[in-house]
Amino acid sequence: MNLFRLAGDMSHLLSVCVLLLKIRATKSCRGISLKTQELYALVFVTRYLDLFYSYISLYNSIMKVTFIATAVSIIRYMRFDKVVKQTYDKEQDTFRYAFLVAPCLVLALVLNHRFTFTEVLWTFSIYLEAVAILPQLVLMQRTQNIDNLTANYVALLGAYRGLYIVNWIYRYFTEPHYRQWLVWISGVVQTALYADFFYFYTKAWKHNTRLQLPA
Amino acid sequence: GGKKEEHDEL
Repeated sequence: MNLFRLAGDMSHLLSVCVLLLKIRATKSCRGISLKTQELYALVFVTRYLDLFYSYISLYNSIMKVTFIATAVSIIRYMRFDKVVKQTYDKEQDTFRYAFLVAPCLVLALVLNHRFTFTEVLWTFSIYLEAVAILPQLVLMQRTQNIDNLTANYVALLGAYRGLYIVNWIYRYFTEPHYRQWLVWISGVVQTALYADFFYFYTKAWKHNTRLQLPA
Repeated sequence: GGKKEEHDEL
């Protein structure tokens, strides 16, 4: 494992920690899209099915279990915690699951490396992860006064994707058989979705103002 | 490709 991959994973892990910190410390999930969180849970469950039949490393297994467990925990807070659930912007979080899940499923059935149940689900998870941030980005556009923890959460997620791309470039030149065009294209699409966000994020940071995305 | 894809990333 190279340093870029590790930094990407740590950024991903940190993003989850920031989100859990926000929810637990402020007892609020204001500005957080439950749709995005549930899509991520679906991404993790479909991708990490291989926990049951393929072992890569202890590091990988621990991270997979951690991502599934934290995703479930976040959803439980947002849906069932008496205090937290009252802060959920339900009326604003209107993105339809079907618009994202259905095309990803069709694409995974058509474009995959092997037509097996687990491989199609894995491919589906790659496509779905690429677009799962969309409900969160839409919600942030609608929300005035995005708080710092929410902004940092999304920034860390974007950093994770960017670092994975650097990791792929590194692996492309150091591992002769490393060719994963399907993952790369999805990853580039996913990272591109953050471009707009990062433009306004750095601008707000430079001017020391609150992040606000133009509608 | 013919090579089995190894999913070693997260």
